[in-house]
Amino acid sequence: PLDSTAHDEL
Amino acid sequence: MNIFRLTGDLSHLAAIIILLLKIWKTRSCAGISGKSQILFALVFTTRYLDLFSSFISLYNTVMKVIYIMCAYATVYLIYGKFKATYDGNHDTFRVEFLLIPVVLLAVLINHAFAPMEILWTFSIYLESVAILPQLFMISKTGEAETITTHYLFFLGLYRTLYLFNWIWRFYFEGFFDLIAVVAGLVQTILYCDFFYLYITKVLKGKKLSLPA
Repeated sequence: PLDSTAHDEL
Repeated sequence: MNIFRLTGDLSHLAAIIILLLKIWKTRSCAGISGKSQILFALVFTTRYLDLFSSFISLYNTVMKVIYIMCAYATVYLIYGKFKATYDGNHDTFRVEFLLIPVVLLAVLINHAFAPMEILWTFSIYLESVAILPQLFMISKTGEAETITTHYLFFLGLYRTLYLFNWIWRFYFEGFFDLIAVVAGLVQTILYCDFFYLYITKVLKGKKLSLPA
C-alpha cells in the first residue's frame, strides 16, 4: 500500500 | 514482504523470546529494566489496536498477538512473579522525559490527525527511545549479563534490518514512510555504542562491562 496510513508492517 | 523485513521480524521475535526465557529459566530479572519492558508493552498495545479493525495477513496477525502476549508476560514476570529480583534501585530512568515529548511529537507530526494514526505515530516514536531505560540501567550497574547482551543485540539488529527493508521497499515498491524511517534511524543509532561493545567484547567471550 503506497498510502502511508495503511501500516502493513509490524 | 522481503528478506530484510522477514529476518528483521524474526530477529525481533528472537529478542523477545530470549528475554522471556532468560527471566523464566533463571527465575530472575536482575539487570533488566522493567521500565523499558513497560514501554515496549505500550508500543505494541498502541500499534496493534488495528488487530481488531483490519486484517493484513495471517503472518501479520499471528506475530502481533505473539508480540503482545510476550510483552505482557515479560512485564508480569518482572513486576509480579519475580518482583523480588527486580533491581529497582538501578532502573531509575525518568520515563516521563520520554513519554511527554513523544506524545507531543505524535500530535504535531503525523500522517493524519486521526486517533488510530496518532496512536500508531506515538508507538513509532516511543519505540525509538524505549530502550533508553535499559541502556541507562546498564551504564549505572556498569555491566550486563551475557544473555542480556544477546537480547539487546537482536533487538537492535531488528530495526537495523528494517532500515534495509525500507530501502528495498522504496526501490522496488516506491513505498516510503518518513516517520518510520527517521524514528528507525534514531532507534538504530542509540544502539551503536552497544553494538561496538557487543562485537568487540561479548563476541570475543568477554563480559560486557563499562566503562569500556
